Amino acid sequence: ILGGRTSRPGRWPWQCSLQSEPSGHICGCVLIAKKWVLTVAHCFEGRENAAVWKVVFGVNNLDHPSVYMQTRLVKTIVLHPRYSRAVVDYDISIVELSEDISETSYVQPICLPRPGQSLEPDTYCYITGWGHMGNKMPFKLQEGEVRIISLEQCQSYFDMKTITTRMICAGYESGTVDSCMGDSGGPLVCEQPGGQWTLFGLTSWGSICFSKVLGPGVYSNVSYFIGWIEKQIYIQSFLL
Amino acid sequence: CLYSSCLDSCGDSSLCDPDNGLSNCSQCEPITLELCMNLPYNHTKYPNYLGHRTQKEASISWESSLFPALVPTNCYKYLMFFACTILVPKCDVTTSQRIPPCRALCEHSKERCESVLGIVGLQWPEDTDCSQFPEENLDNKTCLMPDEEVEECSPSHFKCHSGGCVLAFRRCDGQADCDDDSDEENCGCKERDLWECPSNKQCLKHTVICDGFPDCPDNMDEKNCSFCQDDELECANHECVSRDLWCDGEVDCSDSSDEWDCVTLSKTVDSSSLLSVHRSATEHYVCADGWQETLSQLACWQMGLGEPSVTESIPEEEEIQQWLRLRSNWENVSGTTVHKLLVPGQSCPSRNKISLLCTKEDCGRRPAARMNKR
Repeated sequence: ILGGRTSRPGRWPWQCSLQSEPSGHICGCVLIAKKWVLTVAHCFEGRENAAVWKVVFGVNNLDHPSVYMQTRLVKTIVLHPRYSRAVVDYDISIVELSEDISETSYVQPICLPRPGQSLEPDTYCYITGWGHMGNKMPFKLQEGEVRIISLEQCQSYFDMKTITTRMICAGYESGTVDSCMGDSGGPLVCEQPGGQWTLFGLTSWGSICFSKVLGPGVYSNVSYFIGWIEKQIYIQSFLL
Repeated sequence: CLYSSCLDSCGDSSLCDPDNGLSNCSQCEPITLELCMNLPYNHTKYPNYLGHRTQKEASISWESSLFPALVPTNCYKYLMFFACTILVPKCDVTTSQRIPPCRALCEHSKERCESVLGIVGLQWPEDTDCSQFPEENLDNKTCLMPDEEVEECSPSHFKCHSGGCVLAFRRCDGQADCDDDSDEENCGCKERDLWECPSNKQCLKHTVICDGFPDCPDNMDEKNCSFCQDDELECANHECVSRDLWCDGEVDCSDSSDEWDCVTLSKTVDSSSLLSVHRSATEHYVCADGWQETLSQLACWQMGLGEPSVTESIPEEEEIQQWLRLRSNWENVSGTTVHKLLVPGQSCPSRNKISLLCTKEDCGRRPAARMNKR
């Protein structure tokens, strides 16, 4: 996360780290139910074999295992069938864990939005992750507040790419707070009236985050995929 | 080489010399970088002149965005050609030699376009130093110069009728970018060989029509995709299966969609919610005889909800024709759904139907910040 700050342990209990040896942390991910995690499809490029992955929950400092940490192996990886590597569209994947996590105050699922629920531009939300900070890769989870940007305005930053309704843009025009490499798959969450947090985006792509020319971050629009997410959990749980 | 990467280790050294038994080590590869698919050559070799080791690396590089964005400024007619000669250098398939651009092509591009970059505070890419490229030598073609065959625009551009290129996504975006506004002509879907959503005139590629994923607001792109018989129902992927097989607990559509959304809760006037099953696409109530709490749990989970909080038996006043009842040995049916345990065509002695309330799993809660004495 560029321009963010170190998070307090337990502040984002749905945040998880998708890891694969020998490199360890590869991508962020989000807990949505005891046995299910959301992330983005591009994290699995070249590594679609579930056996090489594990997911770590309840951790703040990747370098210091905590008593609240829970680690699970991956049973199933389901990439969206329309995921397009060339234009990074339909960038979403759902992962089934080998067994349930146990819910603690440090490991909690996030709420999902209603199908098609949209965010108004200028809404403020949070992004979190262990991705690049601009000058180094952090061990401690970083968080940053970003403002939702309209798709039209976002398109004006990316001439060579098409911003689709499967995407959400967030960040500041000046590009101070942004997601970066290693944050992919992590959450863009917004607080709802009543204090519950809802997952609206998954960090997907953007401009080269530590170059001079910055633009907003682009996130997979989770509310577009609610029907698909529910279907995959149902099929994997009841029909296979 | 077949068994290892031939990149640096091979180069021109004898390591991959066919005489030592290694099978062919042609380092030429077909060009896949979309930006450069309309060149007068179609094989390339890595690393390229920008230090990228693969076409994938080149495709996500800064330069692959920078040069196409410069083209519409018309700073140099062959800028895109030059960009491609360094992004995907020509590879001579007979000698596996990399053919560089000529120094003059590099110098012309830099002289005419560097200043445009300067206007927006950007620099010409450092490692495109023109002195590294050979002078043009007319009698043996050791470097590349544009000829009349060379396209001014890349496949990622639209060629204006008046000349010059604009980025493809600018076509039909409602704003004229070509001098002659030609990028805003013939913008109907049909003219662009696209399919039009009736409801919002959105244009879609033909590949996404009838592919099981709705794209039009009214899902029209997924209508009229198959012609099932009267006694058949259409799967999400547009196959046809017999109506009798719909929600029978066995997957019959290849995408399993005949077993989706089979169990729901339907609200009644007195606000209880009746468990209903869409067997053969017809709503059935579930007979309460023999019902157990574990089945309520399974039903709630199947609907993506939390634990059941209330299970009730509601007397049925009307004469119902179609009950679903628990099959006799339902406890022995493994790995299942609720509707797989139910069979049609039987009476319900108690004439009671199941009403269910499921909790909603809690989510999105953060632990309150702990209070620490300082």
